[in-house]
Amino acid sequence: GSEASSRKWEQKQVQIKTLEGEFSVTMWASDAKK
Amino acid sequence: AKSKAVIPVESFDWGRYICSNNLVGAPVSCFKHVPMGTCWGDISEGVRVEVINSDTALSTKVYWIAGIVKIAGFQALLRYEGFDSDSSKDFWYNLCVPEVHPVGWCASSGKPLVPPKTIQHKYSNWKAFLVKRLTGAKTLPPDFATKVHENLQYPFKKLMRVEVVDKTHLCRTRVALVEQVTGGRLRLVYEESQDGTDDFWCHMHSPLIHCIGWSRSIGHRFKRSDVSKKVEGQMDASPQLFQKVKDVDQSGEWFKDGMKLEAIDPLNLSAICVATVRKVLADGYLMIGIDGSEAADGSDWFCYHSCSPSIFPVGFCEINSIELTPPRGYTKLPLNWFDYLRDTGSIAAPVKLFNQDVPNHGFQQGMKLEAVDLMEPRLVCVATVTRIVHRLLRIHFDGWEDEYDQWVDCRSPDLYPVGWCQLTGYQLQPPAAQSARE
Repeated sequence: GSEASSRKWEQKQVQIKTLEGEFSVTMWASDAKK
Repeated sequence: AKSKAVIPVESFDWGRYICSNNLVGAPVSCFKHVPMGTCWGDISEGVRVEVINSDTALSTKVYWIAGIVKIAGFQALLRYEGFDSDSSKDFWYNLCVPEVHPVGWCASSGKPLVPPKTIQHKYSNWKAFLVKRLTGAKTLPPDFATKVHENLQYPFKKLMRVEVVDKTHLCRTRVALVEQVTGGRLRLVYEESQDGTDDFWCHMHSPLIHCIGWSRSIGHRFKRSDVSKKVEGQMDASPQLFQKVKDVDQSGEWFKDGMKLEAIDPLNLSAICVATVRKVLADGYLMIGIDGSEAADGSDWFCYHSCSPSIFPVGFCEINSIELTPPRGYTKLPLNWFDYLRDTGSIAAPVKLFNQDVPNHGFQQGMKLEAVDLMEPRLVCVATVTRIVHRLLRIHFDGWEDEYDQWVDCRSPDLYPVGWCQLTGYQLQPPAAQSARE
């Protein structure tokens, strides 16, 4: 069966570092269900 | 049987081919046997990644965030953040190569994120721009690269011994050794081959390879190797490595010798032919012969499992407007099954004995893919799905005449998404240019 069904989308705080400094944004990424 | 000559490979560019002809690549999720085939659903247009920034004057390697504009198999058309609707700097990238990361990877890896040179002055505050663009957007799973790496590991190893169909006598098997594994495709060398050139190519999930002892266990013909000296390091491939077939109950109504059916001709995959069950073996396997082209000794019989998607009940072609190849020498054409069954004093195999599953495969007419030329199984070629009949696909090899087309099952391990050759390092045969063909 497909693994997709064992994954789910979660909101993640993602760190981004550019020349202007480091900051975080909230994005979606799928992850294996715990 | 028709087989194509190998074409010298110039650098074939899937991205340009897809864009210039506004084509669609079959989704990776159509191919359960390929790396990431069972967990590709999260990859879609709009997903953001961190990739190398090739639009820079800096000497050091820098990265930037890009969004997926279009997907074709493993290939994605990416656009750096900041270009908005400007497609001039779009570029195609194989999503499964190491240099594709989820957003956040640069910060955690200490890699510099630098905007492309072309637009570096477009925004005075990139931070505000990126927060606005990325908040609520999707990115790759954190374990994406790990999963790709896991999926590119194959259980078959060099020097493993298998039983495989004898390509010169389809009715029997021989022992062969795994000589090479590329993307799950095996190059097998028959054990007796002195110079290592007598080989056979197939995918590790092919129904044509089996564990040592399989032929004896089901009553299939087998050519014993007269090899006296064993190569060091040889080992029999574990039975667990081979594709499992469905258990069948042969005690009830079952196939019988002489029953008629329709079958894809393994020596000419563009044809579905009138065929006969010649011998019922154990575990649901059948020896089948194509009517009109059978050697007296049965040496051209071939083995299909009763659940094989390559055999069909009488009438399948007519119902689906597929040309049925009549027995060579049978003059009452077009063939009428009732007449033929009466003329041959035979009966049709019961419909209920055939595999009637139709997976939700996802293929659509016109989709592009990489397909094995099953008449020359070394070759993986640029191809198109030109027709779909339930789970049966008509595969056309771009640039070649239709007579090279092949009927292939939607779950065949010999079909691959766009970009599979690049990912696995397998040589891709480009569309045949007119000159090369001639």
